[in-house]
Amino acid sequence: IDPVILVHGGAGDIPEWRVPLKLHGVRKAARAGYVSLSKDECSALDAVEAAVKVMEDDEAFNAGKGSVLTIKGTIEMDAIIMEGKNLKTGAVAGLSNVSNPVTVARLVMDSTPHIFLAGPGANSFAREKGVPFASDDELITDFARQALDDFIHGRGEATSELGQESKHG
Amino acid sequence: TVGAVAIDRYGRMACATSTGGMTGKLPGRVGDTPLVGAGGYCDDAGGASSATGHGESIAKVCLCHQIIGLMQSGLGPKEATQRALTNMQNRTGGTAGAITLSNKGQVGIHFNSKRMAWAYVRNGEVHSGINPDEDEIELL
Repeated sequence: IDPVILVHGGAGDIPEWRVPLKLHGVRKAARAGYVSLSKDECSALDAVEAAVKVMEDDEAFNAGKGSVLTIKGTIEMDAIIMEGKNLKTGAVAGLSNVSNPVTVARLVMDSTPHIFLAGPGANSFAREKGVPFASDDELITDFARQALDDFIHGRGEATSELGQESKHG
Repeated sequence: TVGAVAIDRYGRMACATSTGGMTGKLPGRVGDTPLVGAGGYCDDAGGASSATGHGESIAKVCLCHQIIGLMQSGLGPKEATQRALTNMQNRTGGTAGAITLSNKGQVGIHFNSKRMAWAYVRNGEVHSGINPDEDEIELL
């Protein structure tokens, strides 16, 4: 079978000025995933983790660095990873202060009997596994701050990439 | 949200999805992303899928599990992705997008939101797009 890596960088009302940033980012992520697939010990699991990490590190995307903010101005991130042979899965929710939530999800899959850790437990697990601490200043971008300010003041269209129905949850 | 699906030379498949959620969400809100079958699903017997868009809507219909189920019923990845997203929009009013790979390496990309950034690499070519029906090709 020819290896294939396919990625997405989010759906919604992406403003025109963000289009080149998104396209550059998804191409870079797909290439990174394909490099991983091309190695001798290739693994689809390694490839999807590598591709997602590229986008988590790229502030053009709503994940890792560049994640949107809660109404209280904090970052809470969610991630999942899954393989198709044995349906092994790892997931995290409400995670904070890590750059790559997908890697923490993979650690849940690889090193616990569980499939899903959330909130403080997920944060403690990441620390115990040696995942580097990332401060809020490293993760929160000016764009995310502006988007929250716009949301609070009803000016969501300027920075929101979600459809009208999504603004209201 | 960001996501990826892959198949390696041995036919093994995987998916991953990661997100910060929606601006102004309540602390503690969890969307579709970490929910098995909603934000992502993978089964070598059918394929792999990763979703993005309105999380509450995606979770209500278990979008990715539905896509893979449709594929196991005989649909190709493109048709399965499109049909599941149409069903989601009809049932919930929400919009979203998803990327899907079949266990034969066929690609399915669809979104009923305005845009979705995507890219894939196969056979030395990088395909990408962000608007409906776009497919820009460059060499790896």
